[in-house]
Amino acid sequence: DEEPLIRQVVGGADPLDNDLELDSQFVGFVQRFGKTYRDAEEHAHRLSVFKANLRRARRHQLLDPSAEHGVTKFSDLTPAEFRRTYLGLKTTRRSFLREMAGSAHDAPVLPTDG
Amino acid sequence: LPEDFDWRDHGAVGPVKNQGSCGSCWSFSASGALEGANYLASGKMEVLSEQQLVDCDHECDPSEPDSCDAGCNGGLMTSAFSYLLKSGGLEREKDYPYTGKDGTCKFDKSKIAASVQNYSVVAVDEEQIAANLVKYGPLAIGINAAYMQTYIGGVSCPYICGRHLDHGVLLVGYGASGFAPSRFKEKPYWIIKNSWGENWGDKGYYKICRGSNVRNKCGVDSMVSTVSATHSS
Repeated sequence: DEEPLIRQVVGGADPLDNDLELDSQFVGFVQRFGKTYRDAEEHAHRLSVFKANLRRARRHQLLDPSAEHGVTKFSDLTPAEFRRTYLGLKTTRRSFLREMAGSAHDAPVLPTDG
Repeated sequence: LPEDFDWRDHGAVGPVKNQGSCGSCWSFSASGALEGANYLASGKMEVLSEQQLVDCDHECDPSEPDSCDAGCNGGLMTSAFSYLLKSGGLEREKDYPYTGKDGTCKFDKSKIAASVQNYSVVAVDEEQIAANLVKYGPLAIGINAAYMQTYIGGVSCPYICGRHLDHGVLLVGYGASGFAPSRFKEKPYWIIKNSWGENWGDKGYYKICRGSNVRNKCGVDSMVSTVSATHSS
């Protein structure tokens, strides 16, 4: 039922190919969110993760055009680190199916008209 | 049902909190739902403790005894409600403050500020979800958070989004007309309170599309629970 996405197919140079610009964005990110890293090696690693996340944010923007995606305080975390550190819903397939199938705690159906 | 509804406008939603580097989203979702239910029962907003759930709730899923609430290592909102039914309730945030780390249980029954009367699992049906939200207050829900790491604002409505639930949040309202520029039409949405602080998303909140042609986007309709409270002060 969705209209096709109108996609820009011409344009200037890709800012994500410009290392200087990315470095500058990373400096802004570190300052804005008060990030500190253990040593130069850790700093370089986080910079590479940051760059990968900018590309990921751009992919998300294409797939989710009605929202705005970009740099957040989680931009120096890999998706696995993000999941491990900030997500914690312990669902299992069985508990999910049980809830779908019904349980003693099913809410009664409420009227929704009028 | 009203076209738009937001419990923030009615005083049933506490301040945005920050879970820090701890997988305790489930406890924020559960405490947020009880804060709302307690407000409806008592007319007073009590900001409730998540650390009590992190430290003291080790309730297990009845169908899977090895899947238990485990503080920063994750949990389930319905298990938390079950714990609260057994333990008597939640203390206030100021009496049992959040540390963002697993700790030993220091629950003091004499300081209970809100108690669970009952909890229910709502059907995977957007009308029923909206009706339960309006009638019983903010709802504890699960969501697939894949797009939330990079979210800044607007109405999220990804073309492709998994339905595997990995994050616990609080459904506080819905709107009928979030503008979606790329699709040149108004898009209805859910309003979700997150627990990653005010400097994430839309002042700590997330909007995700709803409606018949996009139903259950990112699994948002598939694990919804409501709680009711008895008040004790």
